Amino acid sequence: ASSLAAKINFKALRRKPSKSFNVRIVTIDAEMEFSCQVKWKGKDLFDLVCRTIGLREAWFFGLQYTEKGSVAWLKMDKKVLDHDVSKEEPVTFYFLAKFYPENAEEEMVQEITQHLLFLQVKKSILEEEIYCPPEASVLMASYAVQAKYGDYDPKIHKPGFLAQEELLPKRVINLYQMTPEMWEERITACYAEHRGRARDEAEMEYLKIAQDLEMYGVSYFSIRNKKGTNLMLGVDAFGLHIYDPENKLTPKISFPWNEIRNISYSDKEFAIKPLDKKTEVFKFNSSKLRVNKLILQLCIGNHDLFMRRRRVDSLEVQQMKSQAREEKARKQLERHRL
Amino acid sequence: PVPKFGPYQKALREIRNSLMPFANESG
Repeated sequence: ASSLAAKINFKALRRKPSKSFNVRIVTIDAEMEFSCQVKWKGKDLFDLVCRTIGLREAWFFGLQYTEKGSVAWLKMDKKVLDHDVSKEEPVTFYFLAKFYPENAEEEMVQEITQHLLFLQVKKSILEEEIYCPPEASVLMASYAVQAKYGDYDPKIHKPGFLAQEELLPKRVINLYQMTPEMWEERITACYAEHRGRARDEAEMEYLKIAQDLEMYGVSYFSIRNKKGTNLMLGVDAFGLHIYDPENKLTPKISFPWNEIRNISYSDKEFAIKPLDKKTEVFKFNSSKLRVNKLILQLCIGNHDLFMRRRRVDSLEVQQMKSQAREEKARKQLERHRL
Repeated sequence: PVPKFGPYQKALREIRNSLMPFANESG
């Protein structure tokens, strides 16, 4: 026992626990609490969350918080506590998709990545943040039902089985003189057609429809042009778009990422310099400097992903894709056997 | 360019047609 005591580093035992604080991470379907060290940077916390939920395709996601009423994202290279977050514990962050793929089927490999995006997009559609026409709402609802309930079986899925589910945006329901039973019948008719689709496949079908919706993946900001006209700026995976505030579906002008030379701001003035020198520089003002910072952050991130998609996949992504293909094949074989 | 909702166009058309008789007049 004495030799064991000699081996124990008493200094280490006496060391005070490192300073830490509690954080609450809210994902689209779960909440978790972590002890975060005061010295941790955004990346340390973000990596811990990704590891905990088993997410490797981390580049689509970020930790969101509210800064003086506007949306902000945790910076990876800045200390967590140096952000303008409420210091009341637990400090809360929302783990959400910050960037969207151009093509979910080609780019999203892991089931968890697809699932988180599916849940987030579904919520945005039901909450009417993304406009979705009635027929697409019904078809997507039928895929959401397939993902949750598996194959349709009239012996199990009796009339009324969807009564408690929120499946359609209220705006869509209000457009028609249909009872809840009629909606269920309509959705079930489509649902019955999806027989054989596994959960991940049904969720991917949902995303494939969603990604053709005009407002999918667009972050909107109120801006004013040099003449003082109110406009909307949209940032997405394809580029920058300028909208009339009355019509967030069809942009008046678009600047694809590969046609932009430079984006910059000084104070509140933002400038988009097109690659074509003959095209005029588009200048606008946003509401706050903080908003400009967020716009630029989204521009840089989306542009990086745009460039990355056009290069050969990194070794890590190649390995992930091949593992995912093997896993999918194994699961399909298993299903066939069953 | 790939048309929007490419492989889903037929299904979407069928759903649209099935909903049409129930559309609110204001809609």
